[in-house]
Amino acid sequence: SYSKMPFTASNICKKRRLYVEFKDVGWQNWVIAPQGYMANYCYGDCPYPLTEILNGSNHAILQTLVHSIEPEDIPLPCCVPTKMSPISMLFYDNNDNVVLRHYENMAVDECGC
Amino acid sequence: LKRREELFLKSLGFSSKPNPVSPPPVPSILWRIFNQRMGSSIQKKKPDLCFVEELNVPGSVIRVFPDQGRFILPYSDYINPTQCLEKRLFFNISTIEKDERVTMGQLELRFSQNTYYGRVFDLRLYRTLQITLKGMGRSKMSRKLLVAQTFRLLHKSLFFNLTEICQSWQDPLKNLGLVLEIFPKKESSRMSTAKDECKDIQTFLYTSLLTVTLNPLQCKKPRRKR
Repeated sequence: SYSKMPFTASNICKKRRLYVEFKDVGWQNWVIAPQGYMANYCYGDCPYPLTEILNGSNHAILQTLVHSIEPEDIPLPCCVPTKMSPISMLFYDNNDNVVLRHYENMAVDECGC
Repeated sequence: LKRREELFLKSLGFSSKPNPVSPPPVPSILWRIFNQRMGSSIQKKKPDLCFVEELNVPGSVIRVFPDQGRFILPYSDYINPTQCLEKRLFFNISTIEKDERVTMGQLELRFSQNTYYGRVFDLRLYRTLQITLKGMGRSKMSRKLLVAQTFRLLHKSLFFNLTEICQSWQDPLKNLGLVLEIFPKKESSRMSTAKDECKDIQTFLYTSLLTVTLNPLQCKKPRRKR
């Protein structure tokens, strides 16, 4: 029963906002652009039963089921990125060349269990 | 934290955190491509990470290499009436990894001004085949003519296709650079001095090499449909 779920909307698995500023990680000397980007991250619980909003894989649904039977041996599924997107980076390399390159899987668009 | 940073940089293709010494200005073409990619159009369709639409070539990495060659004869010392400029061009492309395939190499010669009524010049671009002693570098054995053309300073930049040459330069032993020569066009040099003839070309600013490379590990060919 959903009403008996100990999980609230705030702690279930979902995308959380994370803006990475390259200056904060000391990369401003070589990264030309962007200055930062919305990297985001996934965080939260994947409770039993998995609802549609939790975007669970078939395996995760099965794992929550087994967890309900064997809670000490089998953990609940993890909250992970299910859709990611690339970013382009403009930077200087060690020889002072200017490089433009795509990097895949840099920003989290969607999360799931 | 440092170890984690190293691991992340390695996954981005760096052996260590880059430390540019005298970073040059960013070429406008790279700004333009970057802004197009980061603009709204990227949300509408999934970008092809292995094709550079803006240059219409396959590739995943675009680099601009500054010229590290020197003027063979500085302007101030120059008195030869038949030649305006002679310059070595050298681009250290060693940062291109062995696995990468060069799909485009474009040399840009940039001048600071353009004019409709400027003088006409002859340009010759040679590939250096072997290093020779000073003054001995003009033999056919030591260099190969790549381009011979006439131009007027109608446009600020001249572009040359060096794709095949860049591919061979991936072997560092074969990268001995280029030699650029610019002369005043012969017909127009009757009445004026060499200094006048070469005045316009002294707006010569810089040369750079733009390359596009494809990393086959990142960009695998799609399997053929039956």
